[in-house]
Amino acid sequence: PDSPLARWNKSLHSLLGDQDGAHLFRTFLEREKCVDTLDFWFACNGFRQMDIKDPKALRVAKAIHKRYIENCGVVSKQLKPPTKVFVRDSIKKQLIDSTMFDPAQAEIQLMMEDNAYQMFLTSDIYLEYV
Amino acid sequence: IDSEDDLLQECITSAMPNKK
Repeated sequence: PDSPLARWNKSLHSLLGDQDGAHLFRTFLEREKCVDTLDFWFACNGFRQMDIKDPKALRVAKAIHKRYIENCGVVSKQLKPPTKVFVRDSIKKQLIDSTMFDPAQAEIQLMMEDNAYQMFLTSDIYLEYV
Repeated sequence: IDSEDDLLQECITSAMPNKK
């Protein structure tokens, strides 16, 4: 009744909370050339779990910003300009906070839920697995 | 000292489900 597949269908969160599900979704996104959205989503979760007093936190925040937001990649293109400015300013002013990526992550998550996740559930890669 | 890429990868991996 609560098979992995049933859980994957429930929500994006359930899919990403399952090792096989996350792996298969990642493979799907690689084919769709937007795997950065998923890596960014996980990076935001990882950042939120970090000890904000650890000097590493600022370096990780900068690395996430540089890799996904500052460029013209798939994540950057999906984020609203004010959201990008908020992250950029937080880093510039060194106002590092556990929640500083939350708005950006929420926007990317909404895009994934509405697009990639729906496509995934009808994709060949998913149906073959089923 | 860890490189930026290593730190980012470590951060992503730490959030992946069901680490073994």
